[in-house]
Amino acid sequence: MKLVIAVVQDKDGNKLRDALIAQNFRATKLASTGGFLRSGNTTFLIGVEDHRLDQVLDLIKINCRAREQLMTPVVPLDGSSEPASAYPVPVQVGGATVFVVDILRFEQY
Amino acid sequence: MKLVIAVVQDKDGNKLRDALIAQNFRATKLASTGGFLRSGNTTFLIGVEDHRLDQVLDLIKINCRAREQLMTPVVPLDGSSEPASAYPVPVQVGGATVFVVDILRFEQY
Amino acid sequence: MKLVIAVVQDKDGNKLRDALIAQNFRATKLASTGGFLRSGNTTFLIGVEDHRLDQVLDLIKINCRAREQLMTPVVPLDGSSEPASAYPVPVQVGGATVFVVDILRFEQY
Ligand SMILES: Nc1ncnc2c1ncn2[C@@H]1O[C@@H]2COP(=O)(O)O[C@H]3[C@@H](O)[C@H](n4cnc5c(N)ncnc54)O[C@@H]3COP(=O)(O)O[C@H]2[C@H]1O
Ligand SMILES: Nc1ncnc2c1ncn2[C@@H]1O[C@@H]2COP(=O)(O)O[C@H]3[C@@H](O)[C@H](n4cnc5c(N)ncnc54)O[C@@H]3COP(=O)(O)O[C@H]2[C@H]1O
Ligand SMILES: Nc1ncnc2c1ncn2[C@@H]1O[C@@H]2COP(=O)(O)O[C@H]3[C@@H](O)[C@H](n4cnc5c(N)ncnc54)O[C@@H]3COP(=O)(O)O[C@H]2[C@H]1O
Repeated sequence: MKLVIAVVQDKDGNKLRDALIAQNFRATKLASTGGFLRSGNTTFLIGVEDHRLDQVLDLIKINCRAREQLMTPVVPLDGSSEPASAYPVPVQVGGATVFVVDILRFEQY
Repeated sequence: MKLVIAVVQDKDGNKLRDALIAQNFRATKLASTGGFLRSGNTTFLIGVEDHRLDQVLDLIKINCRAREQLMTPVVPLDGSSEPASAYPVPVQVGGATVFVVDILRFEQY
Repeated sequence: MKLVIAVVQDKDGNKLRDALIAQNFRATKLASTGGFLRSGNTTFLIGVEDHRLDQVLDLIKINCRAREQLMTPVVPLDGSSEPASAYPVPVQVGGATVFVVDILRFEQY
């Protein structure tokens, strides 16, 4: 069994969840925050049988897409830099960042 | 050392936490959401010495019990299906879903 | 690749995030709760190349410091014990608790 940890954009969270259920994958969702953009995103924990790993990775790939998000530069509170120059900067954000980890043991009680 | 990732029902969260503390296990709790029922549940991260793995799994088994939860079918927003027919459906939810992962390195600073 | 799971005090969360970004590490933050003190803390997920593992552990060590937190004993609701005697008890809390896990596969879509 493998644990798939997938960080996706909030916009794709429900679509991916529905696609997982439709293909009989089980999943748990965690609310998370991106380190760089400091905005909310979604982290899925998905325990899958080894032989279904490629299928779930494909599902994530199909349902999560890259987008441009605006990053509002953090203006120093002391007002030293000209706030007017703090225009939002576009940043490309990928559809999903996925880690696959080995599960030594799986139990359900 | 092993990392135990246990998804349990919110109703058992505090009971399990107290049982872990009483047996001198350390744990961190994350608020999570079930993929299928879309309702809140609790994910524990528990780092344990290898020789105490069976003990912590027993503790989870004893303190977390299966229950029936009602799932309210999601009625399509366009009102096409007769809302009156969207009776809640009982779904059996297990006490705990547990993943055990190997820890290569453990540090405390 | 390794997944670093670091539980740190909320007070150091932003400082560590900024230090990670400054050294070009990527990270995802989860809001969490300590099992013993029941108060909020922060759990970082940090996927790093194997050769940068020591560097990220050093960064966590430098930016997260131990503190004393006050634990308010939980007074039984029935008022049986004298509330006045429930003085807060100081508890030493470490800077960071860190688990390193092996990543079998890493994908970005
Ligand atoms: N130091 C830096 N300099 C310049 N640009 C930077 C940067 N750090 C991040 N970015 C850019 O900003 C996007 C959002 O990053 P954020 O950290 O908010 O949100 C991230 C983070 O929550 C998670 N993530 C990505 N790589 C990770 C890793 N190695 N470990 C843990 N989480 C990761 O996935 C989200 C999306 O990442 P993605 O790479 O698609 O998209 C990233 C990347 O394109
Ligand atoms: N596609 C489907 N078709 C029919 N019934 C379905 C279903 N998916 C789930 N169920 C049922 O609904 C219960 C609640 O699932 P939920 O996803 O909300 O909440 C789940 C989820 O948060 C987590 N979980 C279970 N298996 C998991 C896995 N392989 N990976 C990640 N999280 C898992 O544990 C919670 C309880 O799971 P448990 O199996 O005891 O109980 C499940 C199961 O009995
Ligand atoms: N049964 C017990 N008896 C007496 N004192 C106890 C105790 N359990 C914890 N403590 C003390 O209380 C501090 C806060 O623990 P808490 O569980 O709220 O918050 C913890 C928890 O969220 C996490 N953590 C520590 N060890 C862990 C482990 N093995 N697995 C999962 N999470 C862990 O890191 C936070 C800080 O831990 P740290 O060890 O630095 O600091 C701990 C420790 O000094």
